[in-house]
Amino acid sequence: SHLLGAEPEKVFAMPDPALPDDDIKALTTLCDLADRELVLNIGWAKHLPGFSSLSLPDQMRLLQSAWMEVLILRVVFRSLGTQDKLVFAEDYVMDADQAKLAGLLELHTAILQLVRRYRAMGLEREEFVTLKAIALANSDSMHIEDMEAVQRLQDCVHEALQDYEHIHHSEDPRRAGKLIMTLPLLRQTATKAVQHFCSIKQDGRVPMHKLFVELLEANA
Amino acid sequence: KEKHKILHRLLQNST
Repeated sequence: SHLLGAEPEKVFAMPDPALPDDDIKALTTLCDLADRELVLNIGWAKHLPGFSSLSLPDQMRLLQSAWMEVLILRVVFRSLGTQDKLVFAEDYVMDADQAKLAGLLELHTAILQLVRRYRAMGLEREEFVTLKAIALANSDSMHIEDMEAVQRLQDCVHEALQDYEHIHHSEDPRRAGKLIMTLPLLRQTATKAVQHFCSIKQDGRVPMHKLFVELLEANA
Repeated sequence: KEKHKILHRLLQNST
Protein backbone atom coordinates (compact mmCIF):
# COMPACT_ATOMS: atom_id res chain seq x y z
CA SER A 1 0.00 0.00 0.00
CA HIS A 2 2.97 2.29 0.60
CA LEU A 3 4.18 1.68 -2.97
CA LEU A 4 0.68 2.18 -4.38
CA GLY A 5 0.51 5.53 -2.57
CA ALA A 6 3.90 6.58 -3.93
CA GLU A 7 2.84 6.03 -7.55
CA PRO A 8 3.32 9.24 -9.58
CA GLU A 9 0.42 11.04 -11.20
CA LYS A 10 -0.19 10.46 -14.91
CA VAL A 11 1.56 12.58 -17.50
CA PHE A 12 0.23 13.72 -20.86
CA ALA A 13 2.41 13.82 -23.96
CA MET A 14 0.83 16.94 -25.48
CA PRO A 15 2.48 16.71 -28.92
CA ASP A 16 3.17 20.17 -30.35
CA PRO A 17 0.41 20.86 -32.92
CA ALA A 18 2.71 23.35 -34.68
CA LEU A 19 5.21 20.65 -35.70
CA PRO A 20 4.84 18.66 -38.96
CA ASP A 21 3.88 15.01 -38.37
CA ASP A 22 7.21 13.29 -38.94
CA ASP A 23 9.80 11.20 -37.11
CA ILE A 24 11.33 14.28 -35.49
CA LYS A 25 7.98 15.27 -34.00
CA ALA A 26 7.40 11.75 -32.63
CA LEU A 27 10.87 11.57 -31.07
CA THR A 28 10.63 15.12 -29.71
CA THR A 29 7.30 14.26 -28.08
CA LEU A 30 8.71 11.06 -26.55
CA CYS A 31 11.88 12.73 -25.24
CA ASP A 32 9.88 15.56 -23.71
CA LEU A 33 7.46 13.10 -22.11
CA ALA A 34 10.36 11.02 -20.78
CA ASP A 35 12.02 14.08 -19.27
CA ARG A 36 8.87 15.05 -17.36
CA GLU A 37 8.30 11.46 -16.23
CA LEU A 38 11.88 11.28 -14.99
CA VAL A 39 11.28 14.19 -12.64
CA LEU A 40 8.27 12.31 -11.21
CA ASN A 41 10.18 9.03 -11.02
CA ILE A 42 12.97 10.66 -9.02
CA GLY A 43 10.33 11.94 -6.59
CA TRP A 44 8.83 8.45 -6.52
CA ALA A 45 12.18 6.82 -5.70
CA LYS A 46 12.49 9.04 -2.64
CA HIS A 47 9.28 7.51 -1.28
CA LEU A 48 10.61 3.95 -1.40
CA PRO A 49 11.26 2.70 2.12
CA GLY A 50 15.00 2.97 2.75
CA PHE A 51 15.90 4.78 -0.46
CA SER A 52 16.33 8.19 1.14
CA SER A 53 18.60 6.78 3.83
CA LEU A 54 21.07 5.66 1.15
CA SER A 55 23.94 8.05 0.51
CA LEU A 56 23.24 10.64 -2.17
CA PRO A 57 25.86 9.10 -4.52
CA ASP A 58 24.23 5.66 -4.11
CA GLN A 59 20.75 7.10 -4.77
CA MET A 60 22.15 8.67 -7.93
CA ARG A 61 23.80 5.44 -9.06
CA LEU A 62 20.65 3.38 -8.66
CA LEU A 63 18.65 5.91 -10.67
CA GLN A 64 21.37 6.33 -13.30
CA SER A 65 21.31 2.57 -13.90
CA ALA A 66 17.57 1.89 -13.67
CA TRP A 67 15.81 5.00 -14.97
CA MET A 68 14.99 3.57 -18.39
CA GLU A 69 13.73 0.29 -16.89
CA VAL A 70 11.37 2.31 -14.70
CA LEU A 71 10.15 4.39 -17.66
CA ILE A 72 9.60 1.31 -19.81
CA LEU A 73 7.82 -0.65 -17.09
CA ARG A 74 5.38 2.24 -16.74
CA VAL A 75 4.70 2.23 -20.50
CA VAL A 76 4.27 -1.55 -20.38
CA PHE A 77 1.74 -1.37 -17.56
CA ARG A 78 -0.25 1.36 -19.30
CA SER A 79 -0.29 -0.77 -22.47
CA LEU A 80 -1.70 -3.97 -20.92
CA GLY A 81 -5.26 -3.18 -21.99
CA THR A 82 -4.37 -2.30 -25.58
CA GLN A 83 -3.63 -4.78 -28.35
CA ASP A 84 -0.33 -4.27 -30.24
CA LYS A 85 -0.03 -0.61 -29.28
CA LEU A 86 2.16 1.19 -26.79
CA VAL A 87 0.44 3.69 -24.50
CA PHE A 88 3.23 6.18 -23.87
CA ALA A 89 0.55 8.46 -22.45
CA GLU A 90 -3.24 8.59 -22.58
CA ASP A 91 -2.92 11.07 -25.42
CA TYR A 92 0.02 9.31 -27.11
CA VAL A 93 -0.56 5.75 -28.28
CA MET A 94 1.76 4.26 -30.90
CA ASP A 95 1.13 1.29 -33.20
CA ALA A 96 3.80 -0.55 -35.18
CA ASP A 97 3.37 1.63 -38.29
CA GLN A 98 3.85 4.82 -36.31
CA ALA A 99 6.82 3.28 -34.50
CA LYS A 100 8.37 2.35 -37.83
CA LEU A 101 8.00 5.93 -39.10
CA ALA A 102 9.78 7.14 -35.97
CA GLY A 103 12.57 4.57 -36.40
CA LEU A 104 11.43 2.82 -33.23
CA LEU A 105 10.09 -0.45 -34.62
CA GLU A 106 12.70 -2.66 -32.94
CA LEU A 107 12.08 -1.01 -29.58
CA HIS A 108 8.31 -1.14 -30.05
CA THR A 109 8.52 -4.88 -30.75
CA ALA A 110 10.72 -5.49 -27.70
CA ILE A 111 8.43 -3.54 -25.36
CA LEU A 112 5.36 -5.33 -26.75
CA GLN A 113 7.03 -8.64 -25.90
CA LEU A 114 7.06 -7.51 -22.27
CA VAL A 115 3.44 -6.34 -22.55
CA ARG A 116 2.34 -9.76 -23.83
CA ARG A 117 4.22 -11.57 -21.11
CA TYR A 118 2.64 -9.53 -18.33
CA ARG A 119 -0.79 -9.64 -19.97
CA ALA A 120 -0.61 -13.44 -20.12
CA MET A 121 0.15 -13.46 -16.38
CA GLY A 122 -2.55 -10.91 -15.57
CA LEU A 123 -0.09 -8.50 -13.96
CA GLU A 124 -1.78 -6.55 -11.19
CA ARG A 125 -1.14 -2.96 -10.14
CA GLU A 126 0.31 -4.09 -6.80
CA GLU A 127 2.75 -6.36 -8.62
CA PHE A 128 3.66 -3.65 -11.10
CA VAL A 129 4.58 -1.10 -8.42
CA THR A 130 6.60 -3.70 -6.53
CA LEU A 131 8.45 -4.91 -9.64
CA LYS A 132 9.31 -1.33 -10.47
CA ALA A 133 10.82 -0.89 -7.00
CA ILE A 134 12.73 -4.17 -7.41
CA ALA A 135 14.11 -2.98 -10.77
CA LEU A 136 15.44 0.17 -9.10
CA ALA A 137 16.90 -1.62 -6.07
CA ASN A 138 18.45 -4.29 -8.31
CA SER A 139 20.00 -1.96 -10.85
CA ASP A 140 23.52 -3.48 -10.68
CA SER A 141 25.43 -0.23 -10.69
CA MET A 142 29.13 -1.02 -10.47
CA HIS A 143 30.01 1.78 -8.06
CA ILE A 144 27.74 1.36 -5.03
CA GLU A 145 29.40 2.61 -1.82
CA ASP A 146 27.21 0.82 0.70
CA MET A 147 26.09 -2.46 -0.82
CA GLU A 148 24.63 -3.62 2.50
CA ALA A 149 22.17 -0.72 2.52
CA VAL A 150 21.20 -1.44 -1.09
CA GLN A 151 20.80 -5.12 -0.18
CA ARG A 152 18.40 -4.10 2.61
CA LEU A 153 16.37 -2.13 0.07
CA GLN A 154 16.32 -5.15 -2.25
CA ASP A 155 15.26 -7.44 0.60
CA CYS A 156 12.51 -5.04 1.62
CA VAL A 157 10.90 -4.83 -1.84
CA HIS A 158 11.48 -8.53 -2.53
CA GLU A 159 9.74 -9.38 0.73
CA ALA A 160 6.84 -7.11 -0.22
CA LEU A 161 6.40 -9.08 -3.44
CA GLN A 162 6.66 -12.45 -1.65
CA ASP A 163 4.11 -11.34 0.96
CA TYR A 164 1.69 -10.08 -1.67
CA GLU A 165 1.90 -13.30 -3.69
CA HIS A 166 1.60 -15.45 -0.60
CA ILE A 167 -1.63 -13.72 0.38
CA HIS A 168 -3.22 -13.05 -3.02
CA HIS A 169 -1.87 -15.85 -5.23
CA SER A 170 -1.47 -18.83 -2.97
CA GLU A 171 -2.74 -20.94 -5.91
CA ASP A 172 0.59 -20.32 -7.69
CA PRO A 173 3.58 -20.55 -5.34
CA ARG A 174 5.89 -19.71 -8.25
CA ARG A 175 4.23 -16.45 -9.29
CA ALA A 176 6.77 -14.17 -7.56
CA GLY A 177 9.56 -16.07 -9.32
CA LYS A 178 7.78 -15.79 -12.66
CA LEU A 179 7.52 -12.04 -12.21
CA ILE A 180 11.17 -11.70 -11.27
CA MET A 181 12.10 -13.80 -14.31
CA THR A 182 10.70 -11.04 -16.55
CA LEU A 183 13.34 -8.60 -15.33
CA PRO A 184 16.16 -9.74 -17.67
CA LEU A 185 13.95 -8.88 -20.67
CA LEU A 186 13.20 -5.49 -19.09
CA ARG A 187 16.92 -4.86 -18.59
CA GLN A 188 17.71 -5.93 -22.15
CA THR A 189 14.96 -3.71 -23.58
CA ALA A 190 16.06 -0.71 -21.50
CA THR A 191 19.65 -1.16 -22.69
CA LYS A 192 18.44 -1.14 -26.30
CA ALA A 193 16.37 1.96 -25.64
CA VAL A 194 19.27 3.85 -24.06
CA GLN A 195 21.56 2.92 -26.96
CA HIS A 196 18.97 4.01 -29.48
CA PHE A 197 18.31 7.37 -27.80
CA CYS A 198 22.08 7.93 -27.39
CA SER A 199 22.46 7.63 -31.15
CA ILE A 200 19.49 9.99 -31.67
CA LYS A 201 21.22 12.45 -29.33
CA GLN A 202 24.45 12.22 -31.33
CA ASP A 203 22.47 12.81 -34.49
CA GLY A 204 21.45 16.15 -33.00
CA ARG A 205 18.15 16.57 -34.85
CA VAL A 206 15.85 15.98 -31.88
CA PRO A 207 15.69 18.54 -29.07
CA MET A 208 16.20 16.92 -25.66
CA HIS A 209 15.83 18.37 -22.19
CA LYS A 210 18.79 18.42 -19.83
CA LEU A 211 17.74 15.74 -17.35
CA PHE A 212 17.07 13.21 -20.13
CA VAL A 213 20.46 13.98 -21.70
CA GLU A 214 22.16 13.79 -18.31
CA LEU A 215 20.80 10.30 -17.70
CA LEU A 216 21.56 9.13 -21.25
CA GLU A 217 25.15 10.26 -20.69
CA ALA A 218 25.32 8.52 -17.31
CA ASN A 219 24.48 5.22 -19.03
CA ALA A 220 26.63 5.68 -22.13
CA LYS B 1 29.74 14.80 -10.64
CA GLU B 2 29.15 18.20 -12.27
CA LYS B 3 27.72 16.25 -15.21
CA HIS B 4 24.86 14.93 -13.08
CA LYS B 5 23.79 18.16 -11.47
CA ILE B 6 20.06 18.02 -12.23
CA LEU B 7 19.64 14.51 -10.78
CA HIS B 8 21.68 15.62 -7.77
CA ARG B 9 19.50 18.69 -7.27
CA LEU B 10 16.21 16.79 -7.64
CA LEU B 11 17.31 14.19 -5.09
CA GLN B 12 18.31 16.90 -2.62
CA ASN B 13 14.95 18.69 -2.87
CA SER B 14 12.87 17.70 0.10
CA THR B 15 9.60 16.92 -1.75
